[in-house]
Amino acid sequence: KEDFVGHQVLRISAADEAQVQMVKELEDLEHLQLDFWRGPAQPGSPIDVRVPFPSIQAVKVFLEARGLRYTIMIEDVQSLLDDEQEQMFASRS
Amino acid sequence: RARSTNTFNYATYHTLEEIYDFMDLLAAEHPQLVSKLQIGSSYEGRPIYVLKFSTGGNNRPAIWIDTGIHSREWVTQASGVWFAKKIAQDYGQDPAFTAILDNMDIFLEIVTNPDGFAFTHSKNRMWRKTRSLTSGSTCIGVDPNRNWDAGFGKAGSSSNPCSETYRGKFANSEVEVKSIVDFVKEHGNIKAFISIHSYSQLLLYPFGYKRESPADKDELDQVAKSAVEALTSLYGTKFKYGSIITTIYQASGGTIDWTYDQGIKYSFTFELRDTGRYGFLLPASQIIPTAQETWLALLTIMEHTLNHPY
Repeated sequence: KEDFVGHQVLRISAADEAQVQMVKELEDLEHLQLDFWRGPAQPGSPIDVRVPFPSIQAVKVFLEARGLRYTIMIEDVQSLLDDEQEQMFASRS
Repeated sequence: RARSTNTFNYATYHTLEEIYDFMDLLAAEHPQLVSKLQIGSSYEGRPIYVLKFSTGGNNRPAIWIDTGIHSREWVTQASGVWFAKKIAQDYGQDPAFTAILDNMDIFLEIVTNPDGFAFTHSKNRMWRKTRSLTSGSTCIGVDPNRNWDAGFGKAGSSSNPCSETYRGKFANSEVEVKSIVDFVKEHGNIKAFISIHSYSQLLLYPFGYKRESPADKDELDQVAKSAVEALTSLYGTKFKYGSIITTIYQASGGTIDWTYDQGIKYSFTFELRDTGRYGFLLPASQIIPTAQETWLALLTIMEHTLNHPY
């Protein structure tokens, strides 16, 4: 089973079209294994991306270097998944 | 396993087997109202089931609702289960809803992407696409909401098999999509088509692949406005509404663009809770409130469809 320990979901705010394009550049970097939950669209609409642990540093450097604001929407994906699994097993029992 | 749909736990997420068992229970408990149809088999050979709710007649005007086309959007399949129970228990009890089912059929496909859904339970909770193999690529799966024959291949989908929005080699390449296409064409009398996703809290109508407004834009916008007001009235959950391309982003090969192009005027897509605290990992405690508020919006759309025959 795929494990998501340390994966984070970042919410990126692209202020203008140029910044939307920058995020699209990020989307093309396949080695980062990014999973866009909400893809880059128009300026002002939130962009949510799940970032595997090994890519977090690189992604944050990329964003900060370009002045792209972001917040951490989910600190650790695996901990939410663990909660979800626990809740499912608890409800079964 | 629940012994009846009254003891089934709607406030938790379930596996594919548990949902398929639920369908059998519901059909057995309401043989005059509910039947389970198999409209095809998935890429990996799982049956694709649709629940039909009918009080008689022959090929009556119908309403289609599907959930779970993107497998990781678990709150949608869970809401679909809740809708199924609601339909069965409200018929004959709620006058407004009874009027709908006395004149129209409802088709509800709860697990529209069974292979992907099974995979989210077994291997990868974050899986979104189908599980079909693409020759020439090691990447798996096609985005079933980019594979429809409506603006297929245009901007708003990817030609890269490794992308989450990979459109597939050709329109309807995915059997999960083709099964619905064949069913809709065969039936020929579907008047409303509602495809349910999460997350973002949006109610959307065509188009996604082009900026041109649909011919019925004003009416669709009005129906969406009323439906969102009904939804918000329950718990205050804020939804936005509008066309796909203006409200969220350009998306080609989408479900409701195709259904609208087929002449199904009342074509809508929901993006359920939340706006991005949990995203696809919405806690199970929010399943029932999400389903309850969404049901009010569905009722609004169904009533409008009943009262505006075309």
